[in-house]
Amino acid sequence: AEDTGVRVELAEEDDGQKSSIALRLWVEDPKKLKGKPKDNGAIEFTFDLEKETPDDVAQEMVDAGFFHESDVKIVAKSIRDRVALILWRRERIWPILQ
Amino acid sequence: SSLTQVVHSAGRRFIVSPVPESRLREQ
Repeated sequence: AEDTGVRVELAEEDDGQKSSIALRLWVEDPKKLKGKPKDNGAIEFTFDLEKETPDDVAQEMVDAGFFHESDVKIVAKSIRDRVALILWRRERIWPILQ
Repeated sequence: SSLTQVVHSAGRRFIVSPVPESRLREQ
């Protein structure tokens, strides 16, 4: 995944089954963002892999004042890349576990 | 802890806490 300057990681162990998963997001390189992010620290949130889109969460983070509107796409992409990796890993590992 | 802050937006809960020093990229 491209380095967007925004890091998104799992905030819990992924059991491969739950649709809702805890993620943690923080700014690693503020220079890559257009707007100046509030000095947030790490933002932990729950994401529903089946029902929600990264764009929804990114917009909510902008509405909450964590990021500037001009960075909503970068935040959404960062979340999307991590979600894609989680789903990819589930597809590969889950059949083996079963 | 006092360092953790909870923010709600559009019904979603965001828990904000300091990023561990080890995870911040050297500027």
